[in-house]
Parts: sequence; C-alpha cells; structure tokens
Amino acid sequence: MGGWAIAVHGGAGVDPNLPTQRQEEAKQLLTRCLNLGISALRSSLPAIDVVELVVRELETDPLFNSGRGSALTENGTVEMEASIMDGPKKRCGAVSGITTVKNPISLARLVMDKSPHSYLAFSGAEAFAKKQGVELVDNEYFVTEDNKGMLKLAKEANSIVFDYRIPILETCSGAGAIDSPLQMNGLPISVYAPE
Amino acid sequence: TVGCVVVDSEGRCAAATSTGGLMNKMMGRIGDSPLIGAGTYACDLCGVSCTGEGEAIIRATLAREVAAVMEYKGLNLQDAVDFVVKEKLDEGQAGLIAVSKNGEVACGFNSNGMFRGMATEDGYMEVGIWD
Repeated sequence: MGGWAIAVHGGAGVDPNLPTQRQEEAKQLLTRCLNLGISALRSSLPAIDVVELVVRELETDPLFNSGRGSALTENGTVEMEASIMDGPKKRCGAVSGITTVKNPISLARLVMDKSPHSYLAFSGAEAFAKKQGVELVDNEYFVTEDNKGMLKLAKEANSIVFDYRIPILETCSGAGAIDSPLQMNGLPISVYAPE
Repeated sequence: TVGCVVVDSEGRCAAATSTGGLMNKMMGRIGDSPLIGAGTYACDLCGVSCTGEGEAIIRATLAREVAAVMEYKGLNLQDAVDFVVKEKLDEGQAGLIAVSKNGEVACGFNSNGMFRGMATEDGYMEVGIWD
C-alpha cells in the first residue's frame, strides 16, 4: 500500500496578468484546503468523506468558480453543478442547475447515498435538497461584485468565457463590436459548432 | 471549477468536482463537471477531477480516459495524465488532477496555468499556478 495522497484544483486557464496578491490568495486557499484534507486523512477519514469536506471548503470561499463566487449566467444568476465518485464500488452522484443549495457537492453526495439515482437536476434536485434538509440560501448569496463586473465585460465582448480571456473589444466602431459573432472562450462560437 | 481527488491509507480512491460553469452561459447549460467519466471519475485504480473548456472535456471523456489508459495500456499515473492531456483534447484547453491507489499524485494541463495543490504521506507538498 502506498500511503495516502491528495490533490486539489481551483480551475485551469489563468489570467497571465493576475496580480501577485491574487496569486498569493489563491495559493493560501489551496494550502488551507490541502491541510484540511491532510488532517482528515491522518484521522483515518475515508477518501470519499475527505473529497467532500475539501470541496465544501472551496465552494464556501468566493475565490474560485464554485459555490459562492460562481460564474454568472446570461441573466446574472448562478446555476451550479457538481459530482462525486467513490472508487471502490464506483458509486457516484451528480447534480446540475442548482440555485439555492449552499454546498452542491454535499447534495451530489446525498444523491449517491440517499437516492436510487446517480444524477438529479434543476427542480427535481432542488426538491430532493429540501427533502434531505440541506442548507439552502438565496441565489444572491452566490453572486459577487467581481463576477458582476466580469459578466458585464463578457456581454460587451459578446462572449462566453471559462476563464479570464474576455476578448478586448475591436477598436472598430460600435457596430463592428455589436455584430461580431458570438464567441466562447475567446473563440468564435463556430469553433464549437459541432457541439 | 474546483476539485479534489484523494487516495486514503487503505488505497481507496475518490473524486469530487464543483462549478458555476461559464461566465455569460445560457440558462440550463450543463458542462463537464457533473458528468461522470468526463469531469469526474474514480475506480479502484485512480481518482480524477478535470477543469477547463467543458465541451472539450465532455467530447474527450477526459477523466475516464486516464483510468482507461492505466487499465488497458498499463501506464503509471503521471504517464497516463500526460498522454491524455497531450493526445485527447483536440483543440480544447483543460487541466486535471489525479491520484492512484498506490499513493501517487499527478496533474497535467495544456492551458496557460492551473490553480493546484498536491501532497503525499511521505511529506511531498506542492502548491502552484503556472507551468
């Protein structure tokens, strides 16, 4: 047996100009989450409980795109999704379209443990959450000022982005910017047309 | 997107991923994170959590791919991660973290950076953003 191991992530695709202070904040959060997981492993918590515990911490901190601090929809609201999987018996649980559950990963865990299914979404998932008595909050709780600003930039660029790359508006007249084709991740949506 | 993968002292692997998705996304859009086999996967061999361009990760069934090349090609964890990130993403940009039942930990990404932290029982610990 090789002993325990743990890894965490806060997303791929990072603004090359991310201020040093924001980089330090991100590293501190990652370190805090690693240490949370390490002490749980040293207390012999099973892997499935440790991944849920750590992702809850990441959802609660607004720094990364999940839980509080989630990216915003075209309407300026938050719709979250999460999944969890336990290796030994390949049990799994997933949720999508979550708008009021404070920690979506714990709802995914309940789908795995307390429902006959492996994936619940939107109103069905919210009804299941109420029945399971998980902590519910108003959708506003998840919305941050930073992300309102990011959404505004994305809309001005007529773009859908998974990371920092909000294309700089062409210097051409407004008209050019307005009828530029819809973009995703800074690329014309046609790149994803097969999707 | 955030994620965590763990192998405990009894060699049991697990994976978890959670996200708000894409900024300015359409209502009702579902990405890779909730899709078992794409954004999240765990079996007796390994645990994997992915992040990045969801549509590319879905098409590649990226998380399951790591377990598959370990299972069928006999690659070790880091080689499996490197192979999958290099060969399976087409034009997409993504990253992933993974652990193996042998207590190994690995990460790989083809984007310009990835927020990640890794630690093992023998004292190794790394927190990074850039390549």
